[in-house]
Formats: sequence, structure tokens, C-alpha cells
Amino acid sequence: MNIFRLTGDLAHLTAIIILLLKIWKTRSCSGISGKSQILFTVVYITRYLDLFTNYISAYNTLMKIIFVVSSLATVFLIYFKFKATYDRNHDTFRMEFLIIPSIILALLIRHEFTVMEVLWTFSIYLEAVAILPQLFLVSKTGEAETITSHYLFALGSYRGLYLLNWIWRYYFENFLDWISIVAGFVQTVLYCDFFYLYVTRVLHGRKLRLPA
Amino acid sequence: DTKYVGHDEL
Repeated sequence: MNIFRLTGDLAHLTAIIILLLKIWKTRSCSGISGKSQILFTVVYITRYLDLFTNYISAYNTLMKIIFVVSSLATVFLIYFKFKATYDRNHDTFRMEFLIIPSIILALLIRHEFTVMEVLWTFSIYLEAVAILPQLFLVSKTGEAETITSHYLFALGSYRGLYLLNWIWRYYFENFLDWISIVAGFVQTVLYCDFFYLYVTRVLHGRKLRLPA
Repeated sequence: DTKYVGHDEL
């Protein structure tokens, strides 16, 4: 464990908590893409199957359980409890456009051709692009609530911090995993446009509104 | 034991 990985994990955890609190406190999931949340749930479930086969640490197990349970809770809030507030008309990105290529790529480029390895790799590829329905929704409505911007910033920072973690691990532990690195890089790049708007607008007290 | 880096991460 190094500082980048720990802060990355905490940013990830913060993002999830911000989102759950936003939905719970406002009793509304407007502006939130249910599809991105379904995709994240698929990511966690397929990646953390090793909870049943491989013990790493109490920290690792606890965080995995938190991610799976909280993402399921988020999906439940969006599609059941507060479904009247769900922006389904704007949440029109097709999930299969992300899931099918991720499956194909995971079958082709992975460490080993085993069920667990292919599912792990699929989860890495899918995570890289799972935010696209959310970014698409923001671009369709042209704006995001400030709290949603904080959520996106925390979620985007997490993989960026992991990139620093992988550089660290390469130098100090001689570890290198190109699948994680390339996918993590793509994932971080997808947020760049948003990061720019976040820093120039939201941090200056304005609402995130996309340029016309 | 984890064979690949990344598999011990979240």
C-alpha cells in the first residue's frame, strides 16, 4: 500500500458516499445516470468474485464488500425507491455499446484464458468506460448539479491516483500490469474535459454548465 | 497469492 493507492481508494469511497448521500438527502436521483451505476455494479461484481477464492487483507475485503453493496444500493435507489425522479429521457446511452466491446477485448487481451481472469479483465475494461452514460447525460442536459460535479471529480481522481500508484509500484516493487495501466489511463482521460470545467467553474462557486 | 499486479488492488 502506498499513499497514491490509499488516497485513490479514499477518493473512490468518497465519490460513492457523496452520490448515495445526494440521492438520499434530496430524495432525488435527477441528473444521475442509472446506466453508469448499473455498469459500475457489474464492474464490482465481476472483479470481486475473488472474495470467494483469494484473501488479500481485511482492508481489501472490507472495501470490496462496501463497493459491491453501495453500488447495489445506488441502483436500487435509482430504479426503485426514487424512480419517479430518474432522468430516463436523458439517460439514453446504450449500455451494450460498452459491454459487448469490453467482453470481446477481455477475451482477446488478458493474462490467462480462465473464467476468473477474463471476468477480472472485463471489469477493468468496462470500468474504464462505465462513466460514459453519465457524461453523456450531463452533456445532453448541458449542466450538472454542484454535488454531482463533486461526485464526478472524486470518481475521476481515483483512477488518476491509481496511475501514480502504478508508477510507484513499477519503481519500488518492480510490478507492471499493462492491462490496468492502459485501461486506467483511458479512464482518466475520459474525465479530462470534465476536470477542466470543474476547476474553472465549480471551484469558483459556479454551477457546472457546459459551454453552448 | 496474487499472480498479477492489480489483482491485489480494488
